[in-house]
Amino acid sequence: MNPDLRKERANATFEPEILTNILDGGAEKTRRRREIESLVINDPDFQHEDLNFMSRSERYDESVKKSIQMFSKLRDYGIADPEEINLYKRLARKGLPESLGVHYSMFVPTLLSQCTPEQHDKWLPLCRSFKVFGTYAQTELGHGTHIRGLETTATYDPSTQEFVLNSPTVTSIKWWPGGLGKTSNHAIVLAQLYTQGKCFGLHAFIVPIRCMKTHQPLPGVVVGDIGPKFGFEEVDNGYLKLDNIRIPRENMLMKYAKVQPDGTYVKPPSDKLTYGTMVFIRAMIVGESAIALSKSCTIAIRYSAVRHQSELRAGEPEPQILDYQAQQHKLFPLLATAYAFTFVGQYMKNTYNRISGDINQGDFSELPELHALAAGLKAFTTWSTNAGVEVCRMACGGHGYSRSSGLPDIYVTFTPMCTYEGENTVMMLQTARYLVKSYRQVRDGKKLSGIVSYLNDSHPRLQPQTT
Amino acid sequence: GSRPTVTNINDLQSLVEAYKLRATKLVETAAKSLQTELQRNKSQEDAWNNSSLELIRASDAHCHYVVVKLFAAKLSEISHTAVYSVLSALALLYTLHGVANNSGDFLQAGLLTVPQLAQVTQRIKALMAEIRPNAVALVDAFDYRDEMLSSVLGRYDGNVYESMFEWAKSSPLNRTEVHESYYKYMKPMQSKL
Repeated sequence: MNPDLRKERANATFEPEILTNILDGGAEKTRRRREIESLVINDPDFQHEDLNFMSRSERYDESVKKSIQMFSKLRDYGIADPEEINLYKRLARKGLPESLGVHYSMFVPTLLSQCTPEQHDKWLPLCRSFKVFGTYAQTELGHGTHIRGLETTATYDPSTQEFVLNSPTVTSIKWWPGGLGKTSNHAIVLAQLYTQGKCFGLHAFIVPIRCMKTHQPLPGVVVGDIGPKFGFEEVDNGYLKLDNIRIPRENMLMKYAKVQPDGTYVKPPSDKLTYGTMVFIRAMIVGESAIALSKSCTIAIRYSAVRHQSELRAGEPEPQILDYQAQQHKLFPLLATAYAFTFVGQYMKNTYNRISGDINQGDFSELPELHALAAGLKAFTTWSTNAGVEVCRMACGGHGYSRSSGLPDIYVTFTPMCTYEGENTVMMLQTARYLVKSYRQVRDGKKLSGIVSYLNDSHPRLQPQTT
Repeated sequence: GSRPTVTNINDLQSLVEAYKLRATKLVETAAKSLQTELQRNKSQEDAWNNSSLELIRASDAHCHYVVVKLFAAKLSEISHTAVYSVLSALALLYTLHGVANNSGDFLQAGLLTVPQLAQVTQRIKALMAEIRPNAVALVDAFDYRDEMLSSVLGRYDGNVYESMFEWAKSSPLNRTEVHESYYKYMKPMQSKL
């Protein structure tokens, strides 16, 4: 043990284990978490050369191998709790993304939340037996956060009871979805639905893209990897061009909106339901911010306790760099932020679970507030974290630039969260829309509830007025 | 001007209240900006676009208030005195750091006075000194195993330089003492000159 760190730990005024238990939600959860961590850390199957020393193709290969191994090991261990699965996988892939990540984080959750029972019966067993590897194809080369601008079309043909899916322009080519390039054989494709000559907006369709026997692209499908990115080396983010391919009517996700065999369209109870998966992801991203920032603070603060630099008083030995006020001012507010975001992440997860439970019971009343809160906190926490990870890296001096520090990987893995699942500025504007609407309701005499209720009671002049 | 909302910059609840009023003020400013644009006969869409700056600031302040509020709420669940004390210092540091970074909002809304702002900086310095002895323990509490952290700088045992040297030696470029490019390009050039 480095003597500086030994001294630091001896000087602490509290027992870290107690705080660890609080962060985990109790001592039993800490024990269980460490048990799962040991399963991974002691598993020889997960040992491999340092990923920093591998080519992109090798890293992709390693990632696919791990994904398949994780799947069978989780089943063998009987680990079924979603949080425990998430923890196990996060550890096995060392916090880096995985090529099958979108299959688990988007494809399967969307099937679960947007399919009819009959569709569940068909597709979920195929996913569980890994006959179907799926991704979620929403973003296009020319369209991202403004998803009403997506151009891919799904036109219903009542004579054959099929949808014809097409990429009409180069800007409509699906672009970015993780696992799309080489891994997936199916995709949930978001497309503008046309039936009986009318457009009914964005809906989701299960589209086969590769043969389930040969894994070759199917006729009318042009699919591949989009090339190297800033990070996410392991993930085959891909492109998908559809040339008038036909899928059966049953492949439209029809829990909410429906198209009858004759082409009649049935409206969903809320137009926000298609976004359900995105709200879930945004709520989870808040927790990801906390993890990225707390890891970065761990690295930067421990190293700042070990690193000696310059001299505070002439002739004295070089002090620990953590004794400089400027270094403290870089790192301690970020440390406080990491704790703040950890608690907010716990709140978001609990709130999402509560409200999505209500939605499943048919109560959509809190969906708009959840939508706005998840959007705003996703933007707020990822912008802060993105900047904070860079501050931590630079606070380590030149060695922070070495991949051995772990900070470059944390940064390039985290930074896309500021633009995917809703570009942050657009997210802030979506939240603003909800805030202004709430403000106007107060001014018109309505009593608000929920996280915006403060708009009622903070300013006397905001009290309901006679209009 | 009216009495500032923040009576005591050490009082977390009064700071949470100030964040709440700041958010309300900025939401109101954004709504008024929209109203002004509409009164200038701008369309809804143009009014919205021309008020984007106020709208984004309102959302940012709203989220900031939610984070501060939830941090303060979490403290009330902590029963262990020593942990409560160190988390309180962190919560106050996070809140005051946000005030210092957005001081214009708080001053403009009359939530803080200029003398109080000077106190905020002094208080931040004092809080950092208070947190200093617990900094390593606070990151230890995140409980990231070395295999999860994947960082030679952040190792639990702090043996940074030894492990950094070992890591570098195992880099592929060091698999041979002399890289093949020497024989392919440098040596032929040397023999020509």
